[in-house]
Parts: sequence; C-alpha cells; structure tokens
Amino acid sequence: DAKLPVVVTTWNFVNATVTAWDILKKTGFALDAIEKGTSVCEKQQCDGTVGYGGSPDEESETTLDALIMDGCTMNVGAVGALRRVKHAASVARHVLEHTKHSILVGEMATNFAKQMGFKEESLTTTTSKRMWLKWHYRDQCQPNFWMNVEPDPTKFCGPYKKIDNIVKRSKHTIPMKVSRFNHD
Amino acid sequence: TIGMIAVDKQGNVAAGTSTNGAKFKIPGRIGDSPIPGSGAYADNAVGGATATGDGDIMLRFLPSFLAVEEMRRGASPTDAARTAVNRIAEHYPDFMGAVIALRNDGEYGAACHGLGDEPFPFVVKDITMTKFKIEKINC
Repeated sequence: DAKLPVVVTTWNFVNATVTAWDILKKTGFALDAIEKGTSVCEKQQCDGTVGYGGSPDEESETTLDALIMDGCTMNVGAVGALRRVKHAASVARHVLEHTKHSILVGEMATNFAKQMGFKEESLTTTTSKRMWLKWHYRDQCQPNFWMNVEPDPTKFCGPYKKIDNIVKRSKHTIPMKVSRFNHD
Repeated sequence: TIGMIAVDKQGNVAAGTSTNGAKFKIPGRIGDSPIPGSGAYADNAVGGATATGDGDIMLRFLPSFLAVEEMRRGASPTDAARTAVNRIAEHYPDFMGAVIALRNDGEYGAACHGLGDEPFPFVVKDITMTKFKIEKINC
C-alpha cells in the first residue's frame, strides 16, 4: 500500500519538488532527488532564502549551508558557512561521497569544494548589497543578534565590546522574526 | 531554507537542506540546517524529517531526529512533528518554526509554531497524485 516514490518539501518550493520527483520516477535514487531538488532552489534563489544573493551577514557576505543524509547507510555530508561557492548541496554530496567526515565549514569548506572542481565566485548580488546597505545605513544595523555588548546593539552598529556585568543564565531573548522570506 | 525528504521505489530514505541562513547574522554563524538530526534526518527503517524556522533555537532540540524517533515508537508523522515542535515551544514559547515528517511507507505530516495567522505551506508529490500538492497547516 506504500505510496512510493514520494517527496515532501518545506515552503512553496514547487520547482524543486517537481525536479526531485522526476528523478525519483526515472532513476529512483532518493539521494539524487535530494541533491538535485535542493540545487534547483539554489539556482532559482527560492524566496531569497536559498542560494546566492540572499540573507547577507553583517559584513554583507552571503554564505551557504547544506546537508544531505542517506537513510540507508546513515552517511552524512554537510557544509556550513560555505563561502564563494554557489552549489552548496552538491558540495555536501561530495563531502558525503569523497570524505570520511560529516561536516566541513567556512573557508576550508571552500578549499575542499575547489579541490573537487567547483568554481569560486562571489555570492553577492546587487539585490543582496542593496539589502545590506539599507540595514546598515538606514536601519542602523537593526535587527541584529548581539547582546550584552556596548555600544547598545538595539540602537547602534558595531564594532562591539563585551559588557562584563551581565545576568548569567538568562533565558530571555527576542526571537528571530521568521517569515516566508527569512528563515533557516 | 529548503528542507526535503524523499523515499524512492526501493524504500531508500534521504533528507537534506540548503539555505543562506538568517539575514544579518554575525559572520560565521550557522543555524540548524547543516546539523544532522536538526535540519534533517533520515533512517530507512523509519522515514525522515526536516525542520525550518529559527535555527538558533531549533538546533538545540534536534527536532528532525526527535520526529523520526517518535515515528519509530509508532507515532503518526503528524503527531511526531507536533511532538518535536512542542518540545521546543515548552522552552521557547515565542519561537517560530515548523517540522515535516515522512514515514517510509509514504505517509506524511507537519506541525508548526508561532507563525501567527500565516499557515505553513509544504509541497508533496507521490505516486497517487497526478500533480504536486501544496498542503497548508495552521500553527
């Protein structure tokens, strides 16, 4: 009675789902479907939340995270804060298939990707640069993720330095405002 | 973030994520997406799950792993996703996020928290459907 094959995707990412489905229908490998399906979103910059040119950090750089997990072997490949490489899902697949590790991060993940033949290129676009300029200059770096630092991060941009006398073990944080266009 | 779970004709389960993370994060920050058990998890014996939302909070609770473990214990995918979301909400009532779960027989479900009046959408395609389906759940 199983309804196989099947693919389920978060948010409204139809093209990624259809691509994954086409792969499942043709070759049948779930791992391929995940890699190629999520890669579609990287290329199409789904809602600005996936791929290059979205969600710039405080320094205006876009970095990418991706994970792929094989439920047959329990093998994992992942990259975190991948810089200057557009194809994060495929790099994660290379971590899975060409290393005994699970996660590579940052500049060293970029070095790995280059060694595996991926192209190095900027992930910044005019859209992401404009977004950052508005945040930095017009909105005075609001919102941001700093706390217990000075100058007051709820009013001013950095650089910040730590405040020593803080309330330890405070659970109070203002949650990140999640929407269709801003989420992990 | 895109989170995706797939089961192929042979019953192999895979899951994954891809994201550019939170806007205006402190450089070096990663969220839940690249963390196994948090952003996604898969086990052929059970199924898979993936999560989306506030990654700084969600990764502390490994919601994808929890959802798969709940399904292993016999919970439906919807109940498993709800349990994973509720575990986070117990500690962070204001957090925003969602979990989707897919059993290895093709049954699926989802749960979300904190998205206000906006329903959480997800896309499904299985062998019984002529076209993909966009499902929406209210938090």
